Amino acid sequence: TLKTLISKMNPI
Amino acid sequence: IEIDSKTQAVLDRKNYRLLEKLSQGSFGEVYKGEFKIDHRLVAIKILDISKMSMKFKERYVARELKALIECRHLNVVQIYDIIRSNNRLYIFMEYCSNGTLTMFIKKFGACSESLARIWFRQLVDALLYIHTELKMAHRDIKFDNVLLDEKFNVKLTDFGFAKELAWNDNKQQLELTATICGTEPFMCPQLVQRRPYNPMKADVWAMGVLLFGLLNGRFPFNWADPSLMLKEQTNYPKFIRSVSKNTISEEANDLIAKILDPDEQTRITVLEISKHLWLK
Repeated sequence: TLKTLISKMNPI
Repeated sequence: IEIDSKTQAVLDRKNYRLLEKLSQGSFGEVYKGEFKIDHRLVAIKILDISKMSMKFKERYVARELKALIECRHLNVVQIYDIIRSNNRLYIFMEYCSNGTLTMFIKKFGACSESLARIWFRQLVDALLYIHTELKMAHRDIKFDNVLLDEKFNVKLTDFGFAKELAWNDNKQQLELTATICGTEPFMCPQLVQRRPYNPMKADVWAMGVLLFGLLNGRFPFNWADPSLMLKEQTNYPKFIRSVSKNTISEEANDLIAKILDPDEQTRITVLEISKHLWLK
């Protein structure tokens, strides 16, 4: 899903 | 550790013993040390003065670093002593045994809302002290500058430092040096655009990135691409609401949205953050 995709972006 | 005789003399005079190296920065390094009198552990930051800009030297080496010793807050890393010797600056400070928030989040991922609330309240308290009591801006709030002590209390460190090193007075803009790259994710829209900005409100913005990061385990904006980051920041509040995990409470999302307001004028202050419903 889009949310899962977003959650993998811009890691700390 | 290879150590020259002059540095050794400084450490001996102050009764410190140098232990292992903790980190290496672009203008100096941090060592773990021991105060021989009571065996207390300390962190010793050694800065090379010859690598510093003229402005930094004038502003900090002479006066303002001394003021940092006066700074006393439970959630601010305490500075015990500052010595200038052999063209180096030795800063003796509180040792935090549990590393940085960066290390913590990389290891454990996003925090629970209750843990984030405890840490964020401590940080807000520290920043409120810096802004109102010391009348200073931190200027470099980021996960790397939040340390965890042996009881896992958060402590803010390195204020008034890094940003000044990269500020060009003649051009009135930030230099795009290596030191600034790591801080990109925490930059407010004004800083991204290299426009004049209110340093207190820039601190507030960085706190918003921090809070978002604690709760989501990631940065809110795509900082690798500054023009995209600016687009995301100014698509407000639609963007920030759309990227937050759906398990996060409405109060927390409301606070994040009030902090990450691209307009400096309407962005809330640290005092207002401290009174927000989520922190009650």
